[in-house]
Amino acid sequence: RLKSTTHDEL
Amino acid sequence: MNIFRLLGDLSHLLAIIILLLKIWNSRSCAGISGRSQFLFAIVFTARYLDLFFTFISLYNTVMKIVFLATSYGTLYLMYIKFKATYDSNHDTFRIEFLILPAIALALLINEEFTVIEILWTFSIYLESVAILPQLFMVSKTGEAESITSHYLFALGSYRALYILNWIYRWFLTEKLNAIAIVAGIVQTILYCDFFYLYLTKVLKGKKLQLPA
Repeated sequence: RLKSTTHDEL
Repeated sequence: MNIFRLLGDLSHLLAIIILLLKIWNSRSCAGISGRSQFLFAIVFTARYLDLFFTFISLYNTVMKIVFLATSYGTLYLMYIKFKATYDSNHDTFRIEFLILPAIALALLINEEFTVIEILWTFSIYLESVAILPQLFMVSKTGEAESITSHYLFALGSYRALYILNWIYRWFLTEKLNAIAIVAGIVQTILYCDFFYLYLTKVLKGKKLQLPA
């Protein structure tokens, strides 16, 4: 769960 | 999007607006670190280049544009319009000591070795320490105007709310980004000492003055 996210936060 | 994230973003926006209004209304940027503001402009620029490549939501796009515009607006007010009031003698933190390690770390610890991802990672590392010139300036002069401390408090609240947002997302079993979390926690810790002074002094109507 702790990787490869889209950068959806500012 | 959850309530903590939204409040965090609004708190971030509030901080920027407080700063702009303070400078505009007093026609002065005394006590504000131009170096921190310059670092924030670099942070937003490096991070939001994805405006050209990815679309997440209208909210996301609008906020990015607002953060970029306001950070350059602040720089304009500080370095051009009200340059005469800029307190450069007290704004002496060597920002290359922050920028160069952030570049090195972004090249070493990242999720993907691509230009856009390394710029994003660099912006996360740099943001975590970008407030240091401002905190250094406050510690050098030993005090801050109340409005400057409100600015710092809103900025610190944004970071604290982002941590609550991650905890919330963790329990929702959403994906989380380890780099953003570690850097975000470091950034929040930097505000702790300031939070203490703010809660014990500024909110009781006293000026933020550091103990001698």
